[in-house]
Amino acid sequence: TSLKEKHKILHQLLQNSTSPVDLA
Amino acid sequence: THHSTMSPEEFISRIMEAEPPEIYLMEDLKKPFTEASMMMSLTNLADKELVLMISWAKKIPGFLELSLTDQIHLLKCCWLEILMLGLMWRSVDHPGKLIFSPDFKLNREEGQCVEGIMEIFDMLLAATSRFRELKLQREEYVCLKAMILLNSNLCTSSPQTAEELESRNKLLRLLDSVIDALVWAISKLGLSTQQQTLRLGHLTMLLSHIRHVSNKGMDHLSTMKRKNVVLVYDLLLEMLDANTSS
Repeated sequence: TSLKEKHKILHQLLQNSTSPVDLA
Repeated sequence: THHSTMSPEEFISRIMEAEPPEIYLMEDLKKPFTEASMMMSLTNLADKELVLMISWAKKIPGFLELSLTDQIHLLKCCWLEILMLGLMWRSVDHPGKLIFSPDFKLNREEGQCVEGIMEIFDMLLAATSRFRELKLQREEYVCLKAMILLNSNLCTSSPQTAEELESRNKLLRLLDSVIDALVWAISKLGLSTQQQTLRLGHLTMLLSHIRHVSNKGMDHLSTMKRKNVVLVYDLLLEMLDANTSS
């Protein structure tokens, strides 16, 4: 499994420009 | 402004601005706790804090210049240490108590209801007392937290490709900036040069204790998950699995 697949949420939060507070 | 051209004062001001907001558990706590209810409250809070932690890391000058692989590795290595240092900072003025959030405060004895957690509570309280003795300042605290993040994976990976080497060099320069910032913060306290050196040593030595408690905490949480005492989900599960499988 790739690192990105293994850490889907983490990867998404790092890449996303939207505030993680909104995503939460 | 790039972090390499920032003054230590400017760098600290940027990491102070990056500090996450106060977070509330927002649950009706039914006391006395059961093993399951306390573990559920602890993990719910950790999951909320983790989301804010990613946002915090992204605001540290230079962090987003590192490779995505390094960003992921650093966060998965240090997340529990960061949570624990934050807990110690919130608890520093409350001897004998652990202030997980403004609406979730525990006494040492309340740890009795969860098997194996009292030992971890005691280690957390002991490290918090040490910070209290040292009269830890907010500027120093934010520097230590950034140091934990950037130092977390330094000795467990070695760069193979040119891209990895470039990211590692950036990471080392970034650590230089954080160390400079901590040295500057200590220099503002009106201590002699020797006392400043000693304080730097004492503060950074505490980081090895935090790593130790974090490892204990990680083992404990994995055990609680394996025994189905608590259901671990979302970002916390991703971070925990990352740790237990590596």
